[in-house]
Parts: sequence; structure tokens; C-alpha cells
Amino acid sequence: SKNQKGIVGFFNKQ
Amino acid sequence: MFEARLLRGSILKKVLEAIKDLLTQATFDCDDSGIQLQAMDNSHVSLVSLQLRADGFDKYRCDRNISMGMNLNSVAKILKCAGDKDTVTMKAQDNADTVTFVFESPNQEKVSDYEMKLMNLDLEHLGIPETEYSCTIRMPSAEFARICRDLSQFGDSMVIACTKEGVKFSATGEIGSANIKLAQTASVDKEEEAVIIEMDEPVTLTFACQYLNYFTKATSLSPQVQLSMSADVPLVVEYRIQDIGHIRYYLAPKIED
Repeated sequence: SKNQKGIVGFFNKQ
Repeated sequence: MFEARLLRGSILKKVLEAIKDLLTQATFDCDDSGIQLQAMDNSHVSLVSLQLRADGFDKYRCDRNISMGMNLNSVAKILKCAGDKDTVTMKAQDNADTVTFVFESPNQEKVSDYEMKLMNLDLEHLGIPETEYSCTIRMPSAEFARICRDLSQFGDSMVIACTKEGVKFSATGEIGSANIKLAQTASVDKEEEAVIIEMDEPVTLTFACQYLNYFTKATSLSPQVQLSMSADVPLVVEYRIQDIGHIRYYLAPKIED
């Protein structure tokens, strides 16, 4: 089954 | 001194409706280019990015950059007090710890002001990379809202599959399964009513219905919505706000580990 990813992993923290 | 005046005050009312269920608090960053807001929901699954350009306001003045942290529930309460045809002005002194909302009725016979305490929010700010998306879908925003509402009855997740023929929205759950296919509009008379697909590569991604339904609270801001997708990256759901800016929602996909 698929799992919900967090958004932070896709974008860089500034 | 910061002052932003909008004759179409209902835009701000709609913006708050579009973000208040997803975000509890957020910072309005104001500079001479306009107002920006970026914030993640509490679960850090989605991100909201709002831009209101200075030139879209009827009066805009921002002498020094200011960041105003606000409880969005409180802002929504205040903006509910504005009439749909009211002019809305936001203003704050430099280094102020309050913001004032002024509502003026069209005939100027009723003028209200509401002062609200600002908050010091230490929120994470994310850099969103420039991305070329494999698929972009433009469609009527009301149709997208309807699809999200209908499919969320069937399951927690929705699959969005885009090919050059069209886009298919699917959900599966205990009671069964549902599929909604939209073909690209053959001839476009009214662009607002069209389904327009630009595709370099077909993409299929799975998303949580709950968040998509939150995003559709922005439906009244724009007759059209644009979905942008690439494999294994967040979906972008964009509503353009006429002559002033946009609200974009980013949603992380559900993927296999």
C-alpha cells in the first residue's frame, strides 16, 4: 500500500 | 507604515475561507511588491502559497518590510464582519503588534474598524524549486470541486491519471470503486469551461482526498483551476485571482516505500 509523504522532503528548508 | 486597500474586499474574505480550514496560523509577509503568505498545514503534508501583488490593490503602501503573524481563525472572524461589497483596508504601523482592518460600505455610510493582535510566529519557510511539470490540466474549478467531493465518498485516496486523451480521477473503498474521466475539450468556445491538457509524459499519482477537499475551498476565487503533476513530486493546485495574484496548494503524493 502507499504511504503519505510529508511535504518537507520535497522542498528545501530556508 | 503599511496600508493595503482593496475595493473588491470580498477577495480577502474568499482568501481566508480558502486557507482557514487548512492553516491555523500564518505570517503575512509584506514588502513593496505585495503580500505573500507561505505555510504548511499542521501535519506538514501540504503547503499553501498565496501571492497578492501590490499593483492589484487600489492603494498599496509598504514603507518597510513587515511580517505579520496572524491567527487565521481570528482573521476569518473579522472578515466575516465585512460585507461582500465593502472596501477592505489592512493597515499597520512599522513595528506594530497589531493590525487594523477597516471596512467601508459602498456608499461610505458604514465604516467599521477591527484591531487584532499580531503573533510572533517562528514558522519554517520552504524554498519551492522551479519545476517543469510533465502534465498540466486546466479545468473548471467547480468541476474539480465536484469530483473531489464525489470521490471522497469512496475512499481516503484519489488517483489522478493524466494522459494525452484526458484525465481520470479514481477512488476505491469498501463500497466499491468510482472513476471519472474528463476528455480534453474539442473546441474551446469559453476558455473558463474548457478542459485543457498539456502533457509531455503521462503521470499517475495518488493523493489524500481530505486535502484536495480543503483546497477546493478556493473555488469561488477563480472559475478555473490548474493541476500540475510530475512523477513522485507534489501536486500543485493553482487558483488565479483576477488581476491580483494566485493561491497555490502543494500536496505531497502517497507513494510506495
